[in-house]
Amino acid sequence: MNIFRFLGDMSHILSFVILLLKITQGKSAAGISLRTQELYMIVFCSRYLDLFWNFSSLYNSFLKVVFIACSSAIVYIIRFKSPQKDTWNPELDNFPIQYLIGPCAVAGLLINQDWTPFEMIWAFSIYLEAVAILPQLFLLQKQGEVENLTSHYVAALGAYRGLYLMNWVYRYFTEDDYLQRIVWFAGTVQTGLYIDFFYHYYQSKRGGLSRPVKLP
Amino acid sequence: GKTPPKKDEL
Repeated sequence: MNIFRFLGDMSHILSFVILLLKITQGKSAAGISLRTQELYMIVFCSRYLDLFWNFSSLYNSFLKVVFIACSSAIVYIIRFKSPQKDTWNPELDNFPIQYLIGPCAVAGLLINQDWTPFEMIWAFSIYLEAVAILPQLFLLQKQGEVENLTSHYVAALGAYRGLYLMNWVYRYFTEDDYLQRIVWFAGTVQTGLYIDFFYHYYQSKRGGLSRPVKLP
Repeated sequence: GKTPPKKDEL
């Protein structure tokens, strides 16, 4: 464990807290992509299948359960719970996620660590996580203006990715046996997707102002 | 050689 990874995980948890607060307290899922949340649920459920046979630490196992529980709760609330379900707009949030899931599944089958079923599923989850934010970013782009809590949510997710990048660099230089090409590649792609958002986030929040983020 | 990485990250 290093400080980058720990802060990355905390930032990830913060993103769940922000989103859960927004949809439970604000009673609205407007501006939130259910498609992205469903992708995250698939990502966590497939990657953390190894909860049943891999044990690395209590910290890890506990957070795996937290991530599965939070993403499932978010999907459940937006899809089935009133009044939130009526605030979800399927016409706006219509990114064709089959075009993300399909290629990631093929990539998982072809490019993985050692050709075992779990390694294929695991690689699939890594590839899918890299692109899972796309429906959310497209939704924000369509709306043009992003509500504060939603922008904080995306910013927390982006911070998590950025901190994980630093964690990989740190581990590469401090550990002898640390080499994870699949994770590094997918993680770099994923972090890159946030760059444009962060530019606009910075523009609207600088100087202590709390204006909504405007996207062109 | 290198051992496969442990899955110790989230």
